[in-house]
Parts: sequence; C-alpha cells; structure tokens
Amino acid sequence: TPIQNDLCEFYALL
Amino acid sequence: MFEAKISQGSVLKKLVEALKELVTEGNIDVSPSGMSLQAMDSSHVCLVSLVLRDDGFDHFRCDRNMPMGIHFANFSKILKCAGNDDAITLKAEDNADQLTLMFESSNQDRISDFDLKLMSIESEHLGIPDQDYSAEIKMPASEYQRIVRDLTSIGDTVLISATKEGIKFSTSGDVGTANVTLRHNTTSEKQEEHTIIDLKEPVALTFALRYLKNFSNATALAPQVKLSLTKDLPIVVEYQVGELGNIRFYLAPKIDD
Repeated sequence: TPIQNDLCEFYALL
Repeated sequence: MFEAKISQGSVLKKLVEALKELVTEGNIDVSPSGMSLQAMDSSHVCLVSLVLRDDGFDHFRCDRNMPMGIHFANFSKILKCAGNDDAITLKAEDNADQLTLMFESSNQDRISDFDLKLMSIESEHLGIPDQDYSAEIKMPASEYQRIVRDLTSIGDTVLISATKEGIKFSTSGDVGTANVTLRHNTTSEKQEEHTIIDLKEPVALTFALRYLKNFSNATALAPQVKLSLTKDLPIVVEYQVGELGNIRFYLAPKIDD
C-alpha cells in the first residue's frame, strides 16, 4: 500500500 | 516597531481562513521586505508558505525583523470582527507580546481595535529549493475546488497524471471510481477561465485527497490556482494574492513502499 511520506524527507530542515 | 495597513482587509480575513484548518499556530515573520509564514501541519505531511510583500500594503513599516507567534483560530476570531470593506492596520512594538489590529470602516465612521496575544513558538523551517517542475498546470480555482470536493466523496487518495492529453484526476472507493480530465483550454476571452498545461515530461503522483481539499479553502483569494508536479516530489498548490504576494501549499506524495 502507498505510504504517506513526511515532508522532511523531501526538504532539509534548516 | 512594526506597522502594516491594508485597505482591503477582506484579503487578510480570507488568508487566515485559508490556513487555519491546516495549521494551528505558526510564526509570522516580519521584516522590512514584508511578512512571511512557513508552517507545517501537525503530521508533517503538508506545509503552508505565505509571502506578503511590503509594497503590496498601503503602508508598511518594520524597523527590525521579528517573529510573531500566532494562534490562527484566535487570529480568525478577531478578524471575524472586521467588516469585509474595512481597512486593517496591524501594529506591534519590538519584542511585543501582543499584536494590535485596528479596523476602519470604508467611510471611516467606525474604528475598532483588538489586541491578539502572541505566543512564543519554536518553529522548524524547511529549505525548499527553487526548481523546475515536470508539469505546471494553471486552472480556475473554482474548478480545482470542484474536482477535489467531488473526488473526496468517492475516495481517499487521488492519482494526478499529467500527459500531453491533459491532466487527469483519478480515485476509487467503496462506491466505485471517478476520473476527471482537464484539457489545455485558452478559448475563453477571460484569462481566469483558461486551463494552461505546461508539460516538460509526463508525470503521475498519488496524494491524500483530504489535504488537497483543505488547500481549496484558499479559493476565495484568487481566480486561478497553479499545480506544480515532479516525480517523487511534493505537489505545490499556489494561489497568487493579487499584487500582495502568494500562498503555497506543499503536500508530500504517497509513494509505494
């Protein structure tokens, strides 16, 4: 099943 | 000190209505170049980014950068006390623990002021790079709202696929399936009715519908909405707020595990 990813996996936390 | 006046106060009311269901609280950063906000929802799945430029305001002064920690449901309560035709002035002293909002009716016969308590919020900032997207689609904001509302009644997730044929929204659920395809269309004399599909390469991504529906709370802000898609990256749903700036929503895709 598709999983909902965390945005932090795509963009770096500053 | 910080002071900003916007004669079209309804814009501020609509902005807060657009994001208050998504984010409970966040820092509005004020600087001499304007106001901005970046806030994630509690599950870290989506993010709201708001940019309002200083020159979009009727008057704007900010002597030093500062974050204003805002509880958006409380901000909304106060903004609901402003008339739709009121001018709104925001004021805060440096390092203040409150934001003063002044509402003036259009014929200036009624003036009211409210103080909103500010909060100290430790915010996380994400670095979002400027990038080229595989597909950028501009469409009427009302059309986007209709599609996500209709599909939400059928399923939980939507597959958005952009090809040279158009942009297709597909979902399925207990009641059955649904597909809506929009084609590139610039025949109307009114630009806000156009659908413009700028495709560099075909792309297909799956998203949770309830967030996409939530983003459509910004429909009243702009006649058009822009969707930006790239494989394995969050979708960007952007509304231009006149000359003032823009509000963008980012939503992480669902990826097959």
